Amino acid sequence: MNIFRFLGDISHLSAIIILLLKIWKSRSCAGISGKSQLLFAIVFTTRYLDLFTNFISFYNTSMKVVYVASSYATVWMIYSKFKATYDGNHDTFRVEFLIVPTAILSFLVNHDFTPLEILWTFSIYLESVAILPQLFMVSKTGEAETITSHYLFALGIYRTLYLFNWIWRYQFEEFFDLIAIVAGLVQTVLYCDFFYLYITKVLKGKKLSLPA
Amino acid sequence: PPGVGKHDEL
Repeated sequence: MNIFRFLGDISHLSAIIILLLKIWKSRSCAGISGKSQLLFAIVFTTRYLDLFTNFISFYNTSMKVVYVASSYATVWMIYSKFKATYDGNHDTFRVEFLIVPTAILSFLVNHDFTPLEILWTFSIYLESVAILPQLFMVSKTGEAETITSHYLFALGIYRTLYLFNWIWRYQFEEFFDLIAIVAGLVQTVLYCDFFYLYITKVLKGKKLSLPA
Repeated sequence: PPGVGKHDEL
């Protein structure tokens, strides 16, 4: 474990909690893409299938449990508990265009052609594009609530920090996972536009509004 | 490749 990975995990965890609290407290999922949250639930499910077979550490196992549980809770709140506030008309990204290519790619490019490894690879590829429905929805509605932009910032920063974690691990642990690194780069690049808006607008107290 | 089936990152 290194400081970058730890801060990355904390950032990821806080993003998940910010979203959970935003929906639960405001009893509304307005402006939130249910499709992205569905994709995140798939990402965690396919990535953590080794939850019971491969014990790394208490930290690792407990974080996995929290991620999986909170992603399902978020999907449940959006599609069930507060579905009356779900803005389906603006959450129209075609997720099949994300799931199919990443599934095919995980069969073609992976570290090991075994079910668990292919599912892990699919999860890595899918995570890199899972935020697209949410970013698409923000661009369609032209704006995002400030709390939603904090959620997106924390979520984007987590994988950016992981990039530094991989530099660190390459330097000091001879660890190198090209699949995770390339997908992490793609994921971070997708946030660049949002990072620019967040830093130039939200941090100055303005509302996040995209040029419609 | 990294510990195949032994991914230690979240």
